[in-house]
Amino acid sequence: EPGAGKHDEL
Amino acid sequence: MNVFRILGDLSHLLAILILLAKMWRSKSCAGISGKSQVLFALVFSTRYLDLFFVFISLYNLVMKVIYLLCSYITIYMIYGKLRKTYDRENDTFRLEFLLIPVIGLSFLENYDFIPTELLWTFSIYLEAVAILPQLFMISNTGEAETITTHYLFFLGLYRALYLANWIWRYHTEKFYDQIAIISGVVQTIFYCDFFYLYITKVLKGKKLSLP
Repeated sequence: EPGAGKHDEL
Repeated sequence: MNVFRILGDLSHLLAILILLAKMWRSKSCAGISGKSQVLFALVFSTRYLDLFFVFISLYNLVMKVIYLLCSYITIYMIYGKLRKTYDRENDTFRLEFLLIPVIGLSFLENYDFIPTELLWTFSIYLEAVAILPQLFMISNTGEAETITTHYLFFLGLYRALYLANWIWRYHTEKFYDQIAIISGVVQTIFYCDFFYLYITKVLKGKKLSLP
């Protein structure tokens, strides 16, 4: 799971 | 970045531009749900806050700015410039029925209980249901302009392509964003009925009218 604040998608 | 995500983002951008073109050319927002557009602006505003303090890529930055700009221009057109053509009587979906469950779920299911993550989670859940007022409005009026159906097609296609992107990313980089994936599946399912009508009617040159 992506960590908090690491959302690289739109 | 992979081809599914690029095609998905371009499909999303195309949908937004089709909607703006429809309103600009016909000087009318008839058949468009202002409530859905308000929800989309809320989705972008709560998801793209990181615009100011996380730099991911130039592409990411430019697309976020374009989406934010277009969504606010769309709202300005519906509730400002073309407000006389906005049929409020058919845009009657109760937004609180969407916002309250989405806010509740965001507090229950998230990756981290911090403001930026809660807002991101809220925007993901909200995006899944944001189109419902628009689909509800079409079921109220019983039909939709062909240009509006193209807008909905590309808008639905965008998240369907993102599903392919997540499958691709899982197999190539073991990326797995459970909240986005489950929400994206729900979002795409909501379009299935419309996709069926679009493919069986609109692509055959008929007008989309609900039975």
